[in-house]
Amino acid sequence: EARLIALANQKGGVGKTTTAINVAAGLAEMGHRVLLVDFDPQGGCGIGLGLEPEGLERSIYDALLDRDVSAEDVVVPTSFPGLDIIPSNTDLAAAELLLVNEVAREQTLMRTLAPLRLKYDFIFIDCPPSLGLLTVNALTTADGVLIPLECEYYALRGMARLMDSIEKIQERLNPSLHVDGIVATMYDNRTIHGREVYERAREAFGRKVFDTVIRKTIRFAEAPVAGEPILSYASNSVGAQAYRELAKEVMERVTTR
Amino acid sequence: EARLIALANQKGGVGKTTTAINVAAGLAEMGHRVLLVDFDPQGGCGIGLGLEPEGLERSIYDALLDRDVSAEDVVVPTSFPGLDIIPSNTDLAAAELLLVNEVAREQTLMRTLAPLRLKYDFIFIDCPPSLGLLTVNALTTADGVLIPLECEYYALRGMARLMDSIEKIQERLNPSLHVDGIVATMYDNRTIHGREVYERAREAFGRKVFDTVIRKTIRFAEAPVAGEPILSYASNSVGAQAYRELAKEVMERVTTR
Ligand SMILES: Nc1ncnc2c1ncn2[C@@H]1O[C@H](COP(=O)(O)OP(=O)(O)OP(=O)(O)O)[C@@H](O)[C@H]1O
Ligand SMILES: Nc1ncnc2c1ncn2[C@@H]1O[C@H](COP(=O)(O)OP(=O)(O)OP(=O)(O)O)[C@@H](O)[C@H]1O
Ligand SMILES: [Mg+2]
Ligand SMILES: [Mg+2]
Repeated sequence: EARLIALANQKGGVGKTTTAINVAAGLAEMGHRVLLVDFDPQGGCGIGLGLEPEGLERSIYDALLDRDVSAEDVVVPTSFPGLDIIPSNTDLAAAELLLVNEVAREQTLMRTLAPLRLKYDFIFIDCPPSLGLLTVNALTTADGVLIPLECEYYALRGMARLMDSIEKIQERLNPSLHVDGIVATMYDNRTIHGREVYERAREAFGRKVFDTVIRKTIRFAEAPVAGEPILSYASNSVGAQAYRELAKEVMERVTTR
Repeated sequence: EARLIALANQKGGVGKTTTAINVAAGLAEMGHRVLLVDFDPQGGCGIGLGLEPEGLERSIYDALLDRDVSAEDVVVPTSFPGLDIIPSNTDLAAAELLLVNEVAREQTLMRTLAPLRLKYDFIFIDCPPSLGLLTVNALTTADGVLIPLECEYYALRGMARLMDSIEKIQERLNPSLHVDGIVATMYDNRTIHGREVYERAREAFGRKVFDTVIRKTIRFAEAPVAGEPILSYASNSVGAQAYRELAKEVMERVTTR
């Protein structure tokens, strides 16, 4: 049965989408069957894998809210072997308001994805930069959560609120939700500020912080233009190697638990 | 009467908060009376100006939803001369759901800020990275909107959706809302990617893009640690000068319209 892992952080621009795409690709490269669910109306996972979200007939929105559409109906293969995607588009933004008055609204995504859990080894869910109903749904569905943390002060300041929210979800909605780890992203070891923030994250969260650190490199901004993960766009780059390392570390943490 | 300007972009981490703080400070430095309203539950404007949002008795949340609290009650002076702030904290996250079923929900912020319009020359509203009810409220209240645009592909891709949303608000809720301009932020002219995205933004939006470009520099990440705008934290830096230039350009665009 698949392990479901959410990518969450309400701070914007910390590398949630980039990490979702590249850890998913890293595990697919190892031979695992991987599904990536884009649960952010921005549609970054689709764009980053060469799709045109606004051009799609159907998306995660339809599987979520239309009884006649199942999750399997909206799965699309990607050009990266072993990696499938359920894309999102701007329709998903309406879902957040529509879910407000639904019965058992926090479990809507869980019900939607249930039939796919046997078809994959891993299912990743990319979240929007907020702690609203979409992210709550993702964290209620997930077994684990990966937290990308940009090595800058504002991102560090947001961590307390994020951890509080995760705790609340563990207490009330999903007791088995586990923080699989905190990924330091956009790290620039040439700046004192970057090193200081990374050190403080290590002090505050200890072993929760992955050993693998993702350095800041322009290749990450270029890859989505080509519609590919960095793992294929710049396969031998420092960034690609870092995400392969991270995928291995995610595997270790998940299997030894 | 004050000109109200919202900082909006659903893409995360593009420099909304940094631009709100520093354009507000730039105008205060010129002698204008400026108020900054933090309308993002992350509380970045308060943090960036030396406040501890979670420690505050009251915030914008109370003025918005508590009949006995007015906007004037929650205004706090900052250490930057001429600049006041209405801070936010995590309470504001609850406001988005509470507003859903309110009558005339989109005008809640407008009603709240109305008494302050005569006390200031400019009121800036910092928005969260989403197009939900908080941002809709800000755009319904505002006379103008500043759009920070990080010079990277994902941010550029998000612009179509943002402009559509603004258009919808102009048609249905606020016909006088004007796009005051698009600010290129985190620009790194050493990368082809940065230059290409900037060129494409200029092609797509023409004169809407401000002449002033904000370069990428680590000083921006350092300033919030000191709880100051870059204008005082590193007054002679390239970043501070850029925001002074931008404040002048905002003044020109606003007065010549
Ligand atoms: N390690 C890195 N080094 C440099 N740039 C990066 C890195 N990781 C991601 N980026 C770039 O930084 C920007 C933000 O990353 P991304 O969109 O993945 O963050 P996000 O958290 O998903 O943002 P949002 O909050 O809007 O969903 C993108 O332009 C991306 O290409
Ligand atoms: N010109 C710049 N050069 C380098 N770093 C910058 C620049 N402007 C802002 N930053 C830094 O980039 C990060 C994102 O900026 P900021 O938080 O202002 O964006 P935002 O759009 O308000 O984010 P959010 O979507 O989470 O509200 C912060 O760590 C900030 O210090
Ligand atoms: Mg994202
Ligand atoms: Mg912000």
